Amino acid sequence: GREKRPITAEFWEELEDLLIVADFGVPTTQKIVSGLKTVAKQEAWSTTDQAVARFRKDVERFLTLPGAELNLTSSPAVVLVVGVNGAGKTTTIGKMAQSLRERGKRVLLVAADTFRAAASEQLAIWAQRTGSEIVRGAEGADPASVVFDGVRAGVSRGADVIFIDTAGRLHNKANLMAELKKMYRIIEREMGAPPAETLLVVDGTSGQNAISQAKLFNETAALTGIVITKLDSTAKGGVLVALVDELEVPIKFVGLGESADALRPFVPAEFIDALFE
Amino acid sequence: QLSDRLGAIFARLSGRGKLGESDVNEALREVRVALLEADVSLSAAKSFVASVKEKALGANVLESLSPGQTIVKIVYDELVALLGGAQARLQFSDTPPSVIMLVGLQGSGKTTQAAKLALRLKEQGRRSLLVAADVYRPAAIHQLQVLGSQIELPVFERGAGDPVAIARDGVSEARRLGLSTVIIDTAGRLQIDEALMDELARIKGAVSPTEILFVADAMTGQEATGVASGFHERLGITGVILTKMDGDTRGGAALSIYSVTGAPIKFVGVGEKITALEPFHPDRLASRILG
Ligand SMILES: Nc1nc2c(ncn2[C@@H]2O[C@H](COP(=O)(O)OP(=O)(O)OP(=O)(O)O)[C@@H](O)[C@H]2O)c(=O)[nH]1
Ligand SMILES: Nc1nc2c(ncn2[C@@H]2O[C@H](COP(=O)(O)OP(=O)(O)OP(=O)(O)O)[C@@H](O)[C@H]2O)c(=O)[nH]1
Ligand SMILES: [Mg+2]
Ligand SMILES: [Mg+2]
Repeated sequence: GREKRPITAEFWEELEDLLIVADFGVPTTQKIVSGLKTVAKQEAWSTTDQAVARFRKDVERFLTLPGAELNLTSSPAVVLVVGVNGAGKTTTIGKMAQSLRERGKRVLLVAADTFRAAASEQLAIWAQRTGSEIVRGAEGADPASVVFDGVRAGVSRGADVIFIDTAGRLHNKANLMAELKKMYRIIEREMGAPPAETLLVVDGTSGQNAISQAKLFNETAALTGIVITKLDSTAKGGVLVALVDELEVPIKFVGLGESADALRPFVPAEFIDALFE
Repeated sequence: QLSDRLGAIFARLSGRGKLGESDVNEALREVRVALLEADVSLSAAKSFVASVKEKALGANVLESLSPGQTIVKIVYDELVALLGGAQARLQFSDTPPSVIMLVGLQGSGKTTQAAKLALRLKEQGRRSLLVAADVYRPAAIHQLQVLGSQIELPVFERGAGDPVAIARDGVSEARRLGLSTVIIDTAGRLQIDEALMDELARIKGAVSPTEILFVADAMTGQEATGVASGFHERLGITGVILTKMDGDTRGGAALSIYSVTGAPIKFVGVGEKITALEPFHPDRLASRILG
């Protein structure tokens, strides 16, 4: 990352390999490296630090989008949290609740995962840990009815933020995506507007499949932001570049562990630094 | 589609006279790209392509009528041989109870697969005790208890105790109950977390499992190799369960994991229901990886 060698074919291969092992994916890697090679000729670069500097600048600019914070201007603000199984949705909600509670906000958690064993119990523990309220449904209840009850309760109790915890679902399952669409429509109808935020939670250790996740979830429930979890692992989360390319919504947060405080705003420069570590 | 791409390469080359090693190299670069696009790790893709090259040159692929197809066949056969070669049946101990440990990253599907495995073994006449050794994740114990009651098998738990003691006492309990098998559900953890990896090694030491199954999400990316080798070096992985294969991910992580563990994929998770566990089919996964 800091060295200054002459630019050779080897250097470009090394940069390609660096991006590939960081999960940038082949198309994104090829696009970035061929773009840099073109500029290298045009601007007659001689040393590798010039290429790295330009890489950093381009990627940072590309990843910097407006609306990187949670949009909580509506009252209550409904935050719908979606994603595939095990990505970290429930834990991320706990972390976001923690940070809002520290700012004195009134938070309601809605346990709309009525399917998975002990899902609402898991969310209830996060509610207790963070001093948030919780709405749960009967076991096996229709998730849409829990969303309905939760939003109504949040509005009537004067909650500032309502987090909807949904069941993990694979994007290629039409019935589960239809269930999500139903939940989204209920929020729209109750609030007279789409959710303040619809966040896709993506496992930072996942590979290129995150791209089709993003596409299909976005078609079902218009996404406003992405959370990349588990970046405390050895994975670099490079697929997020392709996600931003695909969705044109910001990466809002990164998950860096399992505790309530392990959530940070996404900082493009930090993501790039980590690539060269 | 790899066969189309290789076909196109050799069609373009065939007009230029006799094919040479550099043409094979070009085709192999395309194979490597296909593997990377399927999330096979760079190191696993490189070593796999090297072994394919050896076979391709050995098979005199350049003399064949359709070198592209020949190479695809070599790639497919080599994938099937690697992934499906090893013994995929579960190993049990001669002196019961046999202990099976499930390990892996956070959220990979260990708890669900523990119950699926217990149900499958029950249908084969082996009754298991499920042991709740995840004392960290909120409601993890409750999750295993709910699953255990769904399949009418007992769950041993000690609340938030020492996972090593819980595992050891779980095995004693299985012996007392006359159960043949113990399935230990452990907490998800990073392979770089020294303290937690040490905990797994101590559980292993305390209960001498005949199976340490690495439970891996089929959509894991490039780090599948690093993660698997971390678990393998510390514990000795005896088998792999690849989960969430009901998704549309290509599943290249399977090759990444195999390349550093040599451990057979014993089962595949194909859904959220407790019945959604299948034996592994290397030919199906090979086709899927090659897209
Ligand atoms: N290391 C690490 N683990 C995380 C992070 N976020 C979540 N986890 C862990 O990942 C596992 C799954 O998290 P959950 O919050 O249950 O994920 P989920 O998306 O709600 O899962 P389902 O509801 O089953 O689809 C848990 O063990 C979490 O503690 C993170 O940023 N880093
Ligand atoms: N679609 C699908 N979902 C699965 C499969 N296996 C597990 N899941 C789901 O994946 C999510 C995570 O499963 P868990 O069993 O909680 O994962 P875990 O490895 O025990 O998680 P931690 O204990 O937090 O590390 C849950 O929503 C499961 O229902 C599978 O084969 N297919
Ligand atoms: Mg959840
Ligand atoms: Mg678990």
